[in-house]
Amino acid sequence: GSGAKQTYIVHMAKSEMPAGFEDHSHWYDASLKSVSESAEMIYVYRNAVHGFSARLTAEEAESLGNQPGILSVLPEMKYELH
Amino acid sequence: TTRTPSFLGLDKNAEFFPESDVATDVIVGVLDTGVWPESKSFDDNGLGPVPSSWKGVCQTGKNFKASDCNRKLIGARYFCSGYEATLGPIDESKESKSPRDDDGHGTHTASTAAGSVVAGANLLGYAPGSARGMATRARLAVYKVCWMGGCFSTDILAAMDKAIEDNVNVLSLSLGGGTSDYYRDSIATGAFAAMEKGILVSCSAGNAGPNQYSVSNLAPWITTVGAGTLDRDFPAFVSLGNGKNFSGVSLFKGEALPNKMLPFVYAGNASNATNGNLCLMGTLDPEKVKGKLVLCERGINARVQKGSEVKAAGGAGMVLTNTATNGEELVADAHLLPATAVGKKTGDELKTYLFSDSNPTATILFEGTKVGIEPSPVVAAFSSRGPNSITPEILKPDIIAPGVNIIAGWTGAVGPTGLSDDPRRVAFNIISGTSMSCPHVSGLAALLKGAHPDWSPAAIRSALMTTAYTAYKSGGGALVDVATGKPSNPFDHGSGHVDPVSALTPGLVYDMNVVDYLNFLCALGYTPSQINTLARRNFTCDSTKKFSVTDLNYPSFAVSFASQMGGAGGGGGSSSSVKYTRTLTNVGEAGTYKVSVNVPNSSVKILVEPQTLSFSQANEKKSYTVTFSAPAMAADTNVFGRIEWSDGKHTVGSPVAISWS
Repeated sequence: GSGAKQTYIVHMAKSEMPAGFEDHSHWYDASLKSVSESAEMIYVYRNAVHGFSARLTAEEAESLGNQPGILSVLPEMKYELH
Repeated sequence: TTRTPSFLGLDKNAEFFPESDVATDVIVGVLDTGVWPESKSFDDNGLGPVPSSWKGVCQTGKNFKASDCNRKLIGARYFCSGYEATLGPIDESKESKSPRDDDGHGTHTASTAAGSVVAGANLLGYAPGSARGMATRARLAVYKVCWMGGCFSTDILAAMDKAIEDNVNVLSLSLGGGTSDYYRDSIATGAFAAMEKGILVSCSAGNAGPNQYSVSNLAPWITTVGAGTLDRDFPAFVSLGNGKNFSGVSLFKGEALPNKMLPFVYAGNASNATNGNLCLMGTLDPEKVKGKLVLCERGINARVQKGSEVKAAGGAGMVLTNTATNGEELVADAHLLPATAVGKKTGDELKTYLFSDSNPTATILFEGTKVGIEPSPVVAAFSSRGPNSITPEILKPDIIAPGVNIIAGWTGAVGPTGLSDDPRRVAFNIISGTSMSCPHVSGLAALLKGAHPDWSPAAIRSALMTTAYTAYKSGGGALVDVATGKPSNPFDHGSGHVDPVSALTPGLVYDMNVVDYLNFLCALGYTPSQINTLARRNFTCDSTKKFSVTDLNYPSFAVSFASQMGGAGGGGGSSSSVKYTRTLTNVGEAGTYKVSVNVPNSSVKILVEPQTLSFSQANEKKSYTVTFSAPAMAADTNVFGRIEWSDGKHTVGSPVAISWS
């Protein structure tokens, strides 16, 4: 249904962090909270990518994608052993 | 592994690979199902203190203590938050919420890459010998990202994030997914950041061969590894009541079959199920298989599960035949009952016998381990194949390495079949896949990193690729593809089979840095946002510059022309021409290299300019161009060739794959 949540990886433009945030993770958290009060970050990524992962509805994901500083909101993928 | 070190020439050339502190400071990170730390492959005897560069930890958790790490296994972490967010809490009665490997796959890959030397290794007596990883002196850091329900990209990315922070030198990922754009693929994005930090990322090509366009992990900053066979086999013959014998393979060890011919039955005729021939669980009629040998066919369920079903139904043994999907490739399994695997042709003959003889009988004769099998290597049928479905101008896979019937360390949590009803526990297991070939290359890359600490990931990959071989060293022509029985081509084997001793002194390398890859992204037409997603920076492609994927300094050449029926860029119906630029860096002595071009199709022209490159000092760079010209051809036509630079001592080879689509 439209309320079903899915995991997304949210890529952030680190250089676009607004003044006033001490740490990027605070900015990530504020961005997430702006579309969902209940959503929690699963991981904060610092080296492999800039961003975080979280469970969101499709609407929340789309809304987040329109926030300033958000580069992409990509659905989680499943990989398998070879 | 007990055979690949000698197959790769490592045993006779130990002096080429220094056992200095530099070599022992190389850290290989393995993203997989975790690790069984009690395996002797992780013994740290003879290793000095943990490298000062190491920033990682040994994470505690269920059945795993910090003290399970040592000077060989220097780090172990687990990542399951993404998995649990999607699938719910891990069932800790079935798998350990810790770095411990309850599956076996991770212990196998880690020990293949950098396991210590273990004397007297074998699986149930098969493949005996002294087992070792490729880089015996390197350190291991294990990142558990795969669980019973799969491997989730959020966890993989988190593990890569930590591995970069931990300061690994090589990352080995024997896993993959679909083929999506690089900026959408977590392994590709994580690998970009790793590459930038000087970490070589080696990934398995996938087991979706022999289908075309089946390679995964296609990004050019990843080393993509396909699989070949060894010169070792485990023969187990099928002997029929009509006197005919057929070759098969098996790792069965246990109570032998009665010393007589047994009734032989086709599973499809011993079941009421539609797919009875596949020996799926609960489909065989015990009354029809009891005490008999049963012929099952591959498909849907695991090979070892078919043996388990035959056993459960009271069968005395199993012959498992390939179908057209697998052809003649034989993969050995440690079945729970006497069983052997046969190729499709043999399977067809067995079925003819079963359907024509009123009282068919058979038995299986187990022959143990044989080495010196020729030809070897051959490209494994399952090994995923090119062309590259995302960027056809980048040839993938990059290289092949041993990946069939590989013995390496195993978990103590499950038996060699991995089945819940397998009570056996073994220190080593024999399994197959590009999962097994990938850590071979990861370990070899660690050896090169130890020998040449200043080489970039691209330089190490180049050395491995340009020195790979495509023809049998003992003569006999080009490497064979077991899927066809014919010579393999660069879409099957990439640059060829890895040759680590030659890779140590490649003479010249095709080096690349981050800017080269950023320019490549510009050539792909990536937007600034997509580049930022992938490369974590604001980067605007210079609008005054012309970017081309053909200018990426890749050690191989893939040329994609439009076919006769037209299409953009190929000039349908007329001749097409495309120019590639490459730069070679001297990593050897001063010398003059001359080029030679081999292309069997006279209508295809390959012009290299200049034809001679002289290097007077180390790290000197020289560029050349290659112009490929060809008339329009039918769609799906492929022409293969080779470009080699040689100074008489070194040969720097590049495969050429030209395709029309």
